[in-house]
Amino acid sequence: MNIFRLVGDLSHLLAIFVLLLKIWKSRSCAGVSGKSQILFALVFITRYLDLFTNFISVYNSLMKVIFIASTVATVYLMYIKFKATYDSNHDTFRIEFLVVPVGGLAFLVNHDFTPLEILWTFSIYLESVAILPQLFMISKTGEAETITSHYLFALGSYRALYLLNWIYRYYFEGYFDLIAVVAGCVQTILYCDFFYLYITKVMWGKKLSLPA
Amino acid sequence: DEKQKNKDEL
Repeated sequence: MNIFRLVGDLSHLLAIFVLLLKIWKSRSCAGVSGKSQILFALVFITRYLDLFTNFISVYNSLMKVIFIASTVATVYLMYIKFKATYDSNHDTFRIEFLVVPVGGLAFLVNHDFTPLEILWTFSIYLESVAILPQLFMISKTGEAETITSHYLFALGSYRALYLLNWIYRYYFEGYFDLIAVVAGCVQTILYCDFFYLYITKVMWGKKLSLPA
Repeated sequence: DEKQKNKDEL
């Protein structure tokens, strides 16, 4: 474990709970893409199948349980409890256009052609594009609530910190995973446009609105 | 095995 990965995991945890609290407190999921949340739930479920078979540490197992539970809870709040506030008119990204190619790629490019490894690879590839429905929804509505932009900033920062973690581990531990690094770069690059808007607007107290 | 052990990241 290193500081980049620890801060990255905590940033990820923060993002998930900021969103969960926003929906729970405001009793509304306006401006939030349910499709992205479904993809994140799929990412965690396919990645943490080894939760019971491959014990790494208490921290690792605890975080896996928290990530799965909180993301499933978010999907539940959005599609069941506060379904009336779900903005399906703007959450129109066709996620099958993500899941199918990512699934195919996971079969073709992976470290080991075993079910667990292919599912892990699928999860890594899917996570890199899972935020697209959310970014697409913001581009359609033209703006995002401030709390939603904080969620996105924390979520985008987590994988950027993981990139630093991989640089650190490469030099100090000789650890390198090309699939995770390439997917992590794609994932972080997708946030660049948002990071720019966040830093130039939200940081100065302005609302995040995309140039019309 | 070694590969599986390597999966120590979230």
